[in-house]
Amino acid sequence: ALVSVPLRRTRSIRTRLRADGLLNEFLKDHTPDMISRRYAQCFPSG
Amino acid sequence: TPSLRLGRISERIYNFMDAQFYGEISLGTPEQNFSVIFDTGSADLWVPSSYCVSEACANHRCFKAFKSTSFIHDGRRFGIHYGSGHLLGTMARDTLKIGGLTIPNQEFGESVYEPSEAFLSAKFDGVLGLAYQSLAEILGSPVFDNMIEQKIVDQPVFSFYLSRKSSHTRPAGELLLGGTNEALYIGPIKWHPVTAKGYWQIRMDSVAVQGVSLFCPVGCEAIVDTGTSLIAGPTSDIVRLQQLIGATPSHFGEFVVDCARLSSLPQVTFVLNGTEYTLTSEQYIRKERLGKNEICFSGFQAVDIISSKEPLWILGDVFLTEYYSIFDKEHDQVGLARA
Repeated sequence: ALVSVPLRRTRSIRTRLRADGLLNEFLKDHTPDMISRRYAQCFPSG
Repeated sequence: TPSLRLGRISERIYNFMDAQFYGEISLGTPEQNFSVIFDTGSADLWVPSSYCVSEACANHRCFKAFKSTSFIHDGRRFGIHYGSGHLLGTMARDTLKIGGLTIPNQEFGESVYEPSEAFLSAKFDGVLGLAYQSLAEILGSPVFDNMIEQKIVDQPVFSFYLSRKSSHTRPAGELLLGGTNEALYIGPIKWHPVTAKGYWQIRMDSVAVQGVSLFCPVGCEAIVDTGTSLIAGPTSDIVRLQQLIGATPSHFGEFVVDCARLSSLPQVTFVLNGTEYTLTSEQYIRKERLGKNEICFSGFQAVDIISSKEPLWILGDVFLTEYYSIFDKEHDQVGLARA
């Protein structure tokens, strides 16, 4: 009843986007508010 | 987005832009494998559903309910807000396996809609929350509560070891369910009582820079969060702290320091329950290679979260790579020892 789960480490989403030169564009388009507004009509009421 | 739950305001932290550590679990019979972030800052388990229509799901392993003989349909909807989007799905129950342990009848979420493009490049498929039940979006017991209820673990304790170093032969970290691994820490464990059972929230006495107590002078609250990569605090404090370590904002909104100055930067000390936890600049600065250049990013970020009228500090992976952390559900306390 004691279990060890090995954890792996990977480059974060931010690091990968930055390395690909996509971070600036991503952050411009993906502020939480912008996502909410874009998909507002898809959310269940409430 | 603050939400009202169990008569109090709480805010969940779902920002996995910087998450780095993940491990394997399986769901269903026969087993379907998923990689998940083990997150002490949330309390839900979710993985993508095979019915997910989002582009992000196409890049990840998806749960096929129709292939599992132990699957129990629930049908209730759930929605989770996170840093850069929103997740929608349905709830279900099935057999969960972590390491060699089997947890039957575990409630979890199957996400059918992951609008954020952040998940497109995520290495992990889902998230397994290890916080208290009051933070759960999905009704039912969080995974570790279920393990305790079903007496699957010896002790109601789990521990994290996170390392900056990893290799093909050595994993970058370990989550131990049911106890602590004495080989992975040095010296005595200092225990800190949980002050509010939602996050793993503890009392912090102060934050000092080069020995001078400058922030949180009369005490404040901090949470120990494996799902947050950096160390976060109130904007006003973090902006000043960035100035003190000579960090300047990049056009990405991140703070960078001149790598050549690393050895001259001050130490930052977090005083918890009278015990000092000091980080050197080598420990709180993250070095990343960008093309031919090496960039030094500050390990501090501004996040404004308020709990019980007080702003919260978040001790994330930058802190936890230096300190082995033990989460004790029986005595509601967090133990810390030098990793």
